[in-house]
Amino acid sequence: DSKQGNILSFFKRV
Amino acid sequence: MLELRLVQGGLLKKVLDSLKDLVNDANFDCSATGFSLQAMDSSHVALVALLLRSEGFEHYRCDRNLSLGMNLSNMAKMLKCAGNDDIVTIKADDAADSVTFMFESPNQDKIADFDMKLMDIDSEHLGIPEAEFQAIVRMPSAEFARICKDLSTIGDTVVISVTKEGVKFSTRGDIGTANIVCRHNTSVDKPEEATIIEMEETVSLTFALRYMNSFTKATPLANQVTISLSSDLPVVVEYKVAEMGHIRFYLAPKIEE
Repeated sequence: DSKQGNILSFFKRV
Repeated sequence: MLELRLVQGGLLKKVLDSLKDLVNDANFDCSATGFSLQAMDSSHVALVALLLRSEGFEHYRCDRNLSLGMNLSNMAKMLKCAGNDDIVTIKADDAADSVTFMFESPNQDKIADFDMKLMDIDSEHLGIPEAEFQAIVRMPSAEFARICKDLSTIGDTVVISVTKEGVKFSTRGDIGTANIVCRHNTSVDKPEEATIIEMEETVSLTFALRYMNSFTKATPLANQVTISLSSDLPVVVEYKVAEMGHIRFYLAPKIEE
């Protein structure tokens, strides 16, 4: 099974 | 004071059509560089980055950096009222609470202006690091759209794998499985029909087809799409906007549990 990744775990807020 | 005159107004209509189903509200940022937007979908799975460089506008006046918060579906409604060949001018005063879209027919016999209320949007700006990709696929945008549409009738996710054989799009669902392989092919009549695969390393990632299908709304903007892949990074699906910029969609992969 796979889980949907989240953009915020790859790109940081600036 | 902001005044941006775009001769190819139809481009802006196409840009909005490709954004409005993914993002509800967003800030358009205007600076000397250009007219840009960065926004995530409401579930933070996808991010879109638009850039229309100032040089691409016939007239570009932006006295100071300005952020215009707009509801994209309302903006799309307004732009739908412009003809495909119309010249579109976007105007706003500093500290204005509305934006004006002016549409001029090519022979100047019809001039319309539409005023849209702006909104305050707390938007988060994300830093997108420069990445080295394991594989970059350039292919006809219509072909990519067709593949995403076809596969979504069978499954919910697509596995995109790049090997020396080519790029493989696979899905599985209750009724069965599907695999579509596209090979590197530059022996074509027109450059836009080429499929170019640059691979540093093999890579295989899984994505939700629902988002891929949403990105393909940008297909009318460009004949080619570029798909950049690296393990454990969001895929980048990029469409050029004429010679003036790009729209890039980032989609977080599915992660094995």
